[in-house]
Amino acid sequence: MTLYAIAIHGGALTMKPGELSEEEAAFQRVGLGKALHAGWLILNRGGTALDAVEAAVRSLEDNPHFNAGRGSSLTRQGEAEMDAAIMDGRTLQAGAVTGVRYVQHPIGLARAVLERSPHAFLAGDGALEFALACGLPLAAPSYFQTDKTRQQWLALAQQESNQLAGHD
Amino acid sequence: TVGAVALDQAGNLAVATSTGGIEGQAKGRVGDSPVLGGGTYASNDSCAVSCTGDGEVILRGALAHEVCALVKYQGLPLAEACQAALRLHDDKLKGDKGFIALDPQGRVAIEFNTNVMRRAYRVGEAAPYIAIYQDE
Repeated sequence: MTLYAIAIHGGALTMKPGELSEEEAAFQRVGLGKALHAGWLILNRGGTALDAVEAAVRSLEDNPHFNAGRGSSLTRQGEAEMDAAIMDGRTLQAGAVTGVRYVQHPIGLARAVLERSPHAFLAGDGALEFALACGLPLAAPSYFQTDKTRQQWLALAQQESNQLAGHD
Repeated sequence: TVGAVALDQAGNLAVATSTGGIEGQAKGRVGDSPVLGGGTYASNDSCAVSCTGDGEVILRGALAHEVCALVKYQGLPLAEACQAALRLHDDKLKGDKGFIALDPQGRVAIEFNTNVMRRAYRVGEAAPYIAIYQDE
């Protein structure tokens, strides 16, 4: 029998069991199953490990219940600034991006760096310009935000504002 | 942070990791996820690893590469390599850490020190495993 396997993790904003509602946990289980299946199906059909990991991560980036792509945490300025990396164990070729805004699938951009650039790591505006040059899909800032991330950002901003209350 | 490790039918490993960072992070902050060897590493001669947790801690420990190095040079089984990396410099590298890893023999290791680690794996045609809480 031919061997193949896939494992995934799906981090989200809530890290403490008490803060994770049953409803949210159920959404996350469904999301994990969907992402696992996306990668597994590629492997089952004889596809590459590189395609499988990208497909699984893309699925999680599309899912607002996880902290990547849509549903990303917000910076102090209220923006989604995303990072991603992909590596091929056969060739040790790799692609990575950091501080990426507007790119719908940061993992797709990392894959483009691996395959279509002479570099291994692109940051910020350079990564964004490379995404534009590759014709990768972009999205407005609001696409990446969810009610939950907006509320958490507002709470943080309020906390910071309160801390500044005694200063001129 | 989300991530995946895979072994294909040709015996090749790969890893992918993607993150939105941490809530309220400083503009320009970089964690472990996009740093090769920090939160992400794969080599057919050892294993594929994706990390999640406190990015600065994982980055300072170069923990993804640490797992691969323990497998490659010390000959540790994958799960033991992940456990060793989890405890590496425990006094200096305190924080939340989680690893998913896969070796060329199709062995999956998932190690973490948090109460919540959303995770899943499937080996060949076997039934998928999906879990969130530590005790599942």
